[in-house]
Amino acid sequence: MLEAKFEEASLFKRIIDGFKDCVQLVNFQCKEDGIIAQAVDDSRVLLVSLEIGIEAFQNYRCDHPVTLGIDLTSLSKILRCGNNTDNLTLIADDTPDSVLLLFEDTKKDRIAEYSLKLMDIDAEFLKIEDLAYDCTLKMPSPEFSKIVRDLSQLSDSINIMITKETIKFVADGDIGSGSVILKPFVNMDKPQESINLNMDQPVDLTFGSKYLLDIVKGSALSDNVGVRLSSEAPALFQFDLKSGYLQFFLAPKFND
Amino acid sequence: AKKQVTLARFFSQV
Repeated sequence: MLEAKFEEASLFKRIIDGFKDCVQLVNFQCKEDGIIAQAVDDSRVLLVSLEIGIEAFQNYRCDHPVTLGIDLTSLSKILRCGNNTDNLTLIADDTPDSVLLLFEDTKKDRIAEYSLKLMDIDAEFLKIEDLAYDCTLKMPSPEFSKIVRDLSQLSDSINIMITKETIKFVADGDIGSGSVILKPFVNMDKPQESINLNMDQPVDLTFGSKYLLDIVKGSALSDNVGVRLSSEAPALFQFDLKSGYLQFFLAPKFND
Repeated sequence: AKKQVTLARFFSQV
């Protein structure tokens, strides 16, 4: 039996909105220590990895591991039926063919109940070992989001270059070019606005704008985004939850 | 021009 209660439906909505546009069919693996999910986009360039730890829930109970195969387009339709401030409980039995979504208004006696049919999704779960990265960057997610949205208007590729004290984003396209340069700094009053950079080796990497535009949809989950870059591994973009994370692994573009 | 590679280059099961 799974009973997973979010204090606010908006959290689960933001999690799903954070990756529903790049993957559609996702197995949610529910275990006693929380829910994990993983999916790769159709072009095999972007991998999404989600972990929701039990601390992110108001109540969480899962006696028996259960996999919920969910079509995110269908789930989104149901999530739109609930109000952001409703309590949302996901309920499933041990061998479910559907999952129940229970929205409870905390201020009045209103309960809405929806059942979503589950799917049998044939997808392998990838064990991602800790990769070695050359640069680790942490910056405000709204700022990262703006840079990606701005520069993606100019080119279908965005170049990220990091040297010891400089982070440079560049787009060079048919209508012109643009660049944004940032320096690491610490904001004592508003730590979430700081930019932290750890660099072992400089990087110069190019990514598809369309994938970065998908990734920045995770910005609603966290004030910050963690970016890990390596010449030898897919880039990792991470949005932390109170407990858990939404991660995107993105393969770069390389010279032929 | 740079070419998009897939994750299969890094993760064997993808």
